Amino acid sequence: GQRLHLMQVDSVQRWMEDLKLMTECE
Amino acid sequence: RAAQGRAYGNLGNTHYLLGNFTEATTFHKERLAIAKEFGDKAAERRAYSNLGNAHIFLGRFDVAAEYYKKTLQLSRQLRDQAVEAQACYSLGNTYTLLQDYERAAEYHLRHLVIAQELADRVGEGRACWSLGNAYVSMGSPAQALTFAKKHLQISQEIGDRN
Repeated sequence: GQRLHLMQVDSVQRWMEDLKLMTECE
Repeated sequence: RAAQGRAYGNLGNTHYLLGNFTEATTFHKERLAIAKEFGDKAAERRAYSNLGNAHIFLGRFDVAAEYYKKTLQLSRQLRDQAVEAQACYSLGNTYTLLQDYERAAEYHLRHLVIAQELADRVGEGRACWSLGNAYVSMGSPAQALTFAKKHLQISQEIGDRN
């Protein structure tokens, strides 16, 4: 897959940190 | 069969939280198939979101974007504006990872409009932050400055010192 080449973009980094714990529950 | 669908969804979520993203996608695809079988649009929409999220951590941003677009489409059908806003935000960030800043800005703008409609100041602040970054990447500092100022104003208003 594509590499995480844009980790320097703070807003995207923050989103990905939140996303790690984000699940749509049943 | 319905309970099986929920179990697949829960297994997908558990693997996701454990960082097993490939396994998570296997279970969420099973969940998706059962949701379609039952015509359960809400469950189908959840499965697309979960599949999009897992593909971000698999580094398959292109695949994630396609799943998020399905989420967006269903959120409109289901008239769920909060989910629609979230899907736009996810697409904006995914297109940033794909280095397609024009499309990223398009989705962040859509997110901004919905956040304003919902009077969601936190969402609006995030949209402005993202738009500032997108316009910097597109070489449009004047537009970036407009959104950075708006981001500052909202952050002050909601007391977000960070």
